[in-house]
Amino acid sequence: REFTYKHDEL
Amino acid sequence: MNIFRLTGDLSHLAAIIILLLKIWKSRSCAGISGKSQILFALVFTTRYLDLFTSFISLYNTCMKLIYIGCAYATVYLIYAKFRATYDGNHDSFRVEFLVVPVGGLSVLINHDFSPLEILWTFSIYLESVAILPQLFMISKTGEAETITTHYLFCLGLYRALYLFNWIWRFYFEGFFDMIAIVAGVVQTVLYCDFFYLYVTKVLKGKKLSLPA
Repeated sequence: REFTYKHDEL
Repeated sequence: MNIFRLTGDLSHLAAIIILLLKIWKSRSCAGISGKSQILFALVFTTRYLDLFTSFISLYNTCMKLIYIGCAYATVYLIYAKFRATYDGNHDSFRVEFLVVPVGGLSVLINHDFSPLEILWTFSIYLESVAILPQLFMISKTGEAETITTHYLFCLGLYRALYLFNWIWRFYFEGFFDMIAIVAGVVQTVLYCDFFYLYVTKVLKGKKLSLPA
């Protein structure tokens, strides 16, 4: 499984 | 969106509103660190620049605008409207000791060496330590008003709930942001001493005062 980050938090 | 993330956001919102209302109703910002509030305004400004570049959800956009608006309103109340009540002598934490190392670290350790990404990283690192001037002020005066401790509790609880949110997202969404997680752990740890005092004193109806 690929682990990613994305800026969708506050 | 999971329950930890939502309650974390609401706890954060509660903290911000509690502080604004406390200052507004008492017509005073005594005991509040203006420096911490400037740092939080800087945190929101540098993090939410993506309002201009990407749309995530209506919830996300609204909350960002509310956070930024409240942060600047708080700074305005402290440094303009109720400036006479601002306790600058006790707000003596040297913020350059936070901003400069945090700025350096965000240039060195980030996900991507681009202006927006570095500013986002800067905001994450800065948020983790932005409360230090406020905690320093309390340790200097040796006490805090009860409403101020409610503010601090909600603010600390927010990042603690985000830690559970990240555990949740790691398992169920494959989401993993090392920078946010490490900074979030640091931020939460900084509140631990305060959490202890809050539970042992404030929740038992006593005022938060530190032994001399």
